[in-house]
Amino acid sequence: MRLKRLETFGFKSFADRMTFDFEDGITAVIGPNGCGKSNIVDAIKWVIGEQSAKALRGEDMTDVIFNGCATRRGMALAEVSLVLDQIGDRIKLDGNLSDEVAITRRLTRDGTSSYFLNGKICRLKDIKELFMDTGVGTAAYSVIEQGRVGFILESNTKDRRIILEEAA
Amino acid sequence: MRLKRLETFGFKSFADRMTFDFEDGITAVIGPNGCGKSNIVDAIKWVIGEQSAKALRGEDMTDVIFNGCATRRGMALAEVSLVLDQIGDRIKLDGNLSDEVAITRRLTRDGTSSYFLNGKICRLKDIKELFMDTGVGTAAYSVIEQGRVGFILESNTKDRRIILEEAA
Amino acid sequence: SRALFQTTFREVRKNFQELFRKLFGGGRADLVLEQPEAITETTPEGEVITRKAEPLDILEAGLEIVAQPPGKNPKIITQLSGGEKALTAIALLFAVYQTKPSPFCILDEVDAPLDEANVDVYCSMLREFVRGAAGSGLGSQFIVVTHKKRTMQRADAIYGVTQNEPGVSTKISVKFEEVGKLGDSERELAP
Amino acid sequence: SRALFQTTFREVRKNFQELFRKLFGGGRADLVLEQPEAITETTPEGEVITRKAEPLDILEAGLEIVAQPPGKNPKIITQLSGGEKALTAIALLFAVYQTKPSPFCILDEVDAPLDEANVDVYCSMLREFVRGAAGSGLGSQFIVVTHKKRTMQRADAIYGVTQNEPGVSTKISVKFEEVGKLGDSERELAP
Ligand SMILES: Nc1ncnc2c1ncn2[C@@H]1O[C@H](COP(=O)(O)OP(=O)(O)OP(=O)(O)O)[C@@H](O)[C@H]1O
Ligand SMILES: Nc1ncnc2c1ncn2[C@@H]1O[C@H](COP(=O)(O)OP(=O)(O)OP(=O)(O)O)[C@@H](O)[C@H]1O
Ligand SMILES: [Mg+2]
Ligand SMILES: [Mg+2]
Repeated sequence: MRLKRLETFGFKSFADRMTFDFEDGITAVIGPNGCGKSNIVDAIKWVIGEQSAKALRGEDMTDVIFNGCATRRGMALAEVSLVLDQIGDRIKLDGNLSDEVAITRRLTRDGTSSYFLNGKICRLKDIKELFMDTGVGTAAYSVIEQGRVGFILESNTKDRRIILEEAA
Repeated sequence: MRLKRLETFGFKSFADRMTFDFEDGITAVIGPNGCGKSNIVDAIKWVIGEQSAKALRGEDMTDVIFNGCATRRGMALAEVSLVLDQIGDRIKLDGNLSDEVAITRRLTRDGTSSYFLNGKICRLKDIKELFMDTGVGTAAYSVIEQGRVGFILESNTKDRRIILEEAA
Repeated sequence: SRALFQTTFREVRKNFQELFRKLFGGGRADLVLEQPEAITETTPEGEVITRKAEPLDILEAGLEIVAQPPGKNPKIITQLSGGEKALTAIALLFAVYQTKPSPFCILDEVDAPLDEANVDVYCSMLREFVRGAAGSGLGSQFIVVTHKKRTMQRADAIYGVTQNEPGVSTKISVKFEEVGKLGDSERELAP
Repeated sequence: SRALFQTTFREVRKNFQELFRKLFGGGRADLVLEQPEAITETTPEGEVITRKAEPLDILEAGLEIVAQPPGKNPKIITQLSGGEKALTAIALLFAVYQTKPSPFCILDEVDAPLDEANVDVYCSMLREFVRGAAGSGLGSQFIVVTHKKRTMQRADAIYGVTQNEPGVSTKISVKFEEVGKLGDSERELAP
């Protein structure tokens, strides 16, 4: 499985539609303070199923929807798609095997979240199944948020187990 | 009141006797990871009366005593002195007014802490009085430890009051 | 006492608003004493009325921090970025320091989350404090632990710390010319 | 299940010991399943005896982390420095990643506490993982958010993010030559 492309629309500070194509190897994301780098990390966590608003630095899940700035009004919805390829035999859509899949999550102001697989509505459970046993599930060790690298050493001995359980 | 000199002996990684002379203005402390920069900050917090081992990154207060390395054995005691000048009329020692004062703290392996003012034994209370109303008291805003700058924004609204109370 | 807290609060708030605008080059910040949530009650006839609760005692109320970088509209401060949070916290700490300067101030790698431009802004603020305090008898000693080249170059004095014998720290003098090739001076200090 | 956890624990432990030595250029690290404190009892005759408690069930026991940088003898990991803690945590995360590689790995300013030399060590480790995974079908995509010049220079691709319109993020392409004068490219990106 590989990351191919991320598409955001109305997600946090990414008001306009934006695509990021991912290569193999090491991709550096750079830019001044507050420009939106960690918001890209949040977009990936969100689309793969993150359920906690606090883990996305908000109070309420609708805090991920672009809430306006000096020159624009807030938007009504946020939508993120993540296209993955080389997924092996994981997914059978409409009967035929596909080597590429797009997962999409959409949230409206009333708080309704909806999920899509290759454009067809699905449940969160279907998305979670896609990532079962890949280490991406709870993103315990595949996503390290800003300021959290020391967290593993500071948490108590029981909480540290999560990182091993995810890999077991 | 001004910092004039810090003297350490057997304090954390500063096994040998060491003096730091302080100038006016901005002094940068630099060096590779793990060389002892934050230990200097801990030495200052400790000598002005810090009572919590955890706030000095240890389990027990005796963790501030040099506990050995590949080429040396642990030591039996730690001692730090802080010389301050331009202290105004705060201190009358042996009857005469002095413009310079040395505060010293010593700790032995059995856990006994002793405090000295210009070489004469005193109580912690005497040291605390010296800093009364100077903003150095609980060091709430005069010492910002590594990684703690965001702390004031992350703590709850009641805990934030400490920083104002210290300045009141 | 109440009156003392009130005056300190007012002064810190004013300083915070000003220093925030200076550090961010605009925007708006505020310090607000927490007010209790309004109380909603249902009357026997089933009507819902909301009334203001008694204001909290100023000696009990918590502190709310509002911070809006220029052009932005964050709902709560947790939405700010790592660098924006650090800069906001620096504005608040310096606001308190300005209200009641302590003889010295120690900052341990406070510039770590900042980008190059904001490291400069932070150093300029430090410089202004040192200048403002000089001659007034107020505290004007700042000890800053840093790995940022820019901060080293703007200091008045530099102390190097190293461990020639692994596990044992010693001091080493560093000249300003060496900082220019920082990568080297930190490496030179490495055992 | 018990057996699965046991094998994962053994493998992560082995990887952690190896990666720690690589990142620190020596020293020793370990991962230990927490054992209950020994139980001390007093017999009716007043004699104090200590006996081993029942070992904790491996599915319950917490994880102890031991980390000793070369030449040093820290009693507990909280005594480590900011940079040593970050490097130890990186060794542990990569140890887990090596045991069960996930398709991609995102690291948000994990290099912030590191000095110049350790930023290089961190980048070399990333490079080794990418090389090792290439061709084996294992995950080999690392997305690293950073402000460190060195990390940018050692990446395969660079994405710039900026806000020409304050409050609205957009993407901007950055060429490697620009990174050399990093101070400039981050400033160039600044609105
Ligand atoms: N729902 C939203 N709508 C609009 N803007 C938002 C929203 N949520 C967060 N933001 C803005 O995004 C900005 C933070 O972006 P982010 O955390 O990605 O910055 P960053 O590039 O990681 O910076 P740093 O280098 O300081 O870590 C904040 O200024 C915040 O106001
Ligand atoms: N009591 C002690 N005896 C000997 N060494 C100690 C003691 N306490 C702490 N140390 C050592 O001091 C080192 C940490 O030093 P310190 O935190 O000052 O580093 P630093 O220069 O701040 O590094 P960084 O740039 O990574 O923050 C650790 O390696 C630790 O083992
Ligand atoms: Mg960030
Ligand atoms: Mg440190």
